[in-house]
Amino acid sequence: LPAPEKFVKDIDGGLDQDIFDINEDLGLDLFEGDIRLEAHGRNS
Amino acid sequence: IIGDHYRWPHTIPYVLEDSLEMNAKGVILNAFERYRLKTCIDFKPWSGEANYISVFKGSGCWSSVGNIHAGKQELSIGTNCDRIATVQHEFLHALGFWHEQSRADRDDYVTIVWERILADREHNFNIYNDSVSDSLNVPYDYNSVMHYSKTAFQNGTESTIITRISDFEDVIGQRMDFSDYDLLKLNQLYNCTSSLSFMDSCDFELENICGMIQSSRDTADWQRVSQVLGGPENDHSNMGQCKDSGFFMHFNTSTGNEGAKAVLESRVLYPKRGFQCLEFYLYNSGSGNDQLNIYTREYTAGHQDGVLTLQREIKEIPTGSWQLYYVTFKVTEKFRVVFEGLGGPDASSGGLSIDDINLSETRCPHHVWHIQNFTQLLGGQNINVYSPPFYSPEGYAFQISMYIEALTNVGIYFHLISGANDDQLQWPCPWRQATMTLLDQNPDIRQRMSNQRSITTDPTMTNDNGSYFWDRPSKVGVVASFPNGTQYSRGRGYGTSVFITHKRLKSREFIKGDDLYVLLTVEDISHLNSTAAVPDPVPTSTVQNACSEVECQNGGICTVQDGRPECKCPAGEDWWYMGKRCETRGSTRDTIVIAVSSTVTVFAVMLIITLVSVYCTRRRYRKKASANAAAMNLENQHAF
Repeated sequence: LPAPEKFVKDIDGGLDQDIFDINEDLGLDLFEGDIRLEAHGRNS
Repeated sequence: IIGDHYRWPHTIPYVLEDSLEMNAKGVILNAFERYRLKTCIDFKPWSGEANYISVFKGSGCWSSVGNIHAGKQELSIGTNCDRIATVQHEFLHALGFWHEQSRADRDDYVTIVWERILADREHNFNIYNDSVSDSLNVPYDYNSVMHYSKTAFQNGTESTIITRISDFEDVIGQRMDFSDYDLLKLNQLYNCTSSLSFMDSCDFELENICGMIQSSRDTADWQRVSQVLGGPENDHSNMGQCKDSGFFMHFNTSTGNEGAKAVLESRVLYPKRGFQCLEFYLYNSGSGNDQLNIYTREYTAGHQDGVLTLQREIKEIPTGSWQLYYVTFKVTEKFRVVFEGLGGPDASSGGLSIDDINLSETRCPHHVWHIQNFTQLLGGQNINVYSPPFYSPEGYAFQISMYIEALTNVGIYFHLISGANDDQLQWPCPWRQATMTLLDQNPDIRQRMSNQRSITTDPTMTNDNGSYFWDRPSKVGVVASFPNGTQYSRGRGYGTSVFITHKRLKSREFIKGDDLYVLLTVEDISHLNSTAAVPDPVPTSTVQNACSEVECQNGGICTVQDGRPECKCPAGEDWWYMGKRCETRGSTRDTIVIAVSSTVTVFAVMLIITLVSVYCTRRRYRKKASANAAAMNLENQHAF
């Protein structure tokens, strides 16, 4: 077992990922990184 | 985004789809509470309204902008998106907000370094002029929860956004909570004048002391002062930082007459939700036996003076420092909060002081971890700090550890530990969500940007060695000791090493008077296991059998009517599905087409009939005329 003081599971793996990092790693190329534009372009 | 048709109603219907992770569901509901506290936006489970937001576990974290009247408008909270500020961010998109740095005047405040942006991602830094998006006359907001961070879409390690005011370099991209300007814009956009759960906040800076009144049923009064000889030297709101300000209420128990009592009552308050959380800071510079009692005076029918109910007795108050207290109420009628100070029998050199009161219709944290002299922990070695042991409402013993790295980050972890109830509890610990909040001690609860992370105990999660992660600590944990030497078992910690950076931790009022507070709540969220809302009637188990061989299309819901499965079809504002299995789509546009075509058909048929009848009539008339003419000729012949 790891040393008691590090007897933990780090759900972020040491990386402070923002919304856009998460989406980028998933290969999403959304508008401004996290906006889904509707097909008929209502949003812009 | 400009356009009223993009607005949602103030109460937004939603569905938490079953695809969502359990922790995400709890985090989303917590995010809704932040909206209810600080804005007039509320959320309600979908019950068939035309448009609603369907929150599901898609790939990544994304949303549309504004109400796009799609009926079912999707919003994705995927893996690693279950952070409360991420949910707040995506719902702000759904409410009609773009990203902050896409404002038309963005270049006045930040500089985009285009060559450091990932290839083909430059378009993410476009700005939109004020014909498309409206900044609502609010200044540029480095602190917005909608702002990119300085490393957004970087192709290396250098910043893609540089703030013209360098102090804001590490502020942009905060993912803690709404900023003041976020709230200003949202409340302006939706014409908010009140919020669902905020009730009162008082720092006693105004002489009207927020409408609080001195009771006559006591022997002394609370005084509005800015310092007391025996302590505190200054208030809690400003910690004495502001000249000629910084007031708090003080009850002097040093007068020496035993049993002195001072009662301070709030103005009349009107609850909406039936549950409340009172929060305030208390300073004891009197004797160890001075006591503060918290009552509610509820005005019910037939009780003109109200019914006084003791809610909390606060005894053995630590002396010499401001302490944070929470009291839970369950009041349903209009009421006052009553602070009753009682002087103890022992000699006192000061008294009781209260400051920074906040009352809201939210849930109080279950526990408060108060860390004093915090700054000495920063800037030293890597250090691990453990909280005292706490118990969840069901009796699970737990502890929090804070891992302070020397340079950059502070981590936080939740540990189950061995406790007195372990033999009666269910193991592995099922679906308890632990929420850990680093409190921003701004006197006004509405202006706080506290940092919060939630984790949920998944009973099926295993360690590398195959044991269950959340099994009984005495089975899977390690032996540890409390400061008093008592031994206990501590389970593995579950949390994050990047809870907050040193820079942010030193910002705002996370550390105030060298005190730091972590608020802790451990809730059973197993009821969220299947939460997808269905319109009435709610399917029952028999429905499941009768419906098991029926598949309704296009989102139809199978119900049983008179023992037979029937599909209830979804409908929107101008569209609907119909047919036995909701296989046919209809819309008002079809109706119009049908109406027009039938009108034209009727007109054509009538026209034909008219023409034919005219033709026949003319032909008959012509025939008659010619016959008459012939007869006349014959007659004339005879006459001659």
